[in-house]
Amino acid sequence: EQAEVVGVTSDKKVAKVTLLNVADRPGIAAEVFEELADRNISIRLIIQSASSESRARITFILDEEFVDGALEALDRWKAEQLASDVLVDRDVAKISIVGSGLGSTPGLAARMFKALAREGINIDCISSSEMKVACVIASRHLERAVKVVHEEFFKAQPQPVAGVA
Amino acid sequence: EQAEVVGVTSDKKVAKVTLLNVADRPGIAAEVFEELADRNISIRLIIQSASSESRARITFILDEEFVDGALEALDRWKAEQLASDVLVDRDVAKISIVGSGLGSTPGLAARMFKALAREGINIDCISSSEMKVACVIASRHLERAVKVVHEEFFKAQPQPVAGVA
Ligand SMILES: C[C@@H](O)[C@H](N)C(=O)O
Ligand SMILES: C[C@@H](O)[C@H](N)C(=O)O
Repeated sequence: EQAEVVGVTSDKKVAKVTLLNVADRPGIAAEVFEELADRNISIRLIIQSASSESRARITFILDEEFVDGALEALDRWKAEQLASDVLVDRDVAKISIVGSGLGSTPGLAARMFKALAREGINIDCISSSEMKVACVIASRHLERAVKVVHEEFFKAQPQPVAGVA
Repeated sequence: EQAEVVGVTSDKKVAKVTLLNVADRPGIAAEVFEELADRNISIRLIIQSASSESRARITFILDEEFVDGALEALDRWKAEQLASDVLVDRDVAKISIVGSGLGSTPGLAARMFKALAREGINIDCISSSEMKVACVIASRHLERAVKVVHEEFFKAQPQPVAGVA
């Protein structure tokens, strides 16, 4: 499986919601995302790292246009203590490398992280799979981030990336 | 964009490593994954949800055959206090729904989570993108999980899935 990074994608018009200290038991994730689906809110990215002491943290990224439609649900989750706190951050952006076989080639994700680190850009969230490594960063860094990550994988020539979502 | 779930994939031969309380500053993720790449260790999934109080939690999933090769690095990260603790869990499995446009159709991820919840299966980690929603669960639940998630999306008739990789 020859891995290949075929493009760098980014999205500035997104926001991040984090649910702190949700109960780590079956049904919680279903309840949260069913409620968002009922409100017809699309979610771009869902991230939950491993929980501990039966508490979990769920982060999701959505288009900023949907945030206001979600606020009622967020308020209720806090009132009903589904989460100890619900944080909304509109000053975030998403940058991803896309390709094939990314998971089976050691070092591709590390190169992306290193390019961001050299620029002093902090990584707020990470979600990766075989075809994509996505980082959430502060939106003010996005232009610089796209430039350095693009240079890392494509060096001199900018790659035309037709049809990569 | 008509979303479509075209398959359910799973992997039982994986392990989960969690780095607790890493410093949330540029360069940490690069250091961790560069070290794993130097040891030629492929990483299947990287998950970091939003950090707080300048501490982050990084979870990664790797093939169980690579765990022993990573232990030396894990021990050193703990000794050098890159992480307050490093947890290894070999009793995990990964289950994913794959398709297109998953992120822009509200409810597909929720249906997967609900199918697992009905079976009393706890979701330990989540990582989703436009093309895939992956959950980490206890390996003992994997067969049941694949069955109920497959039934949720494909019901009685197995879907003809021509031409999908
Ligand atoms: C936290 C949440 O993912 C929970 N463990 C669930 O299964 O729904
Ligand atoms: C925790 C880690 O992701 C850190 N924020 C970094 O940028 O490397």
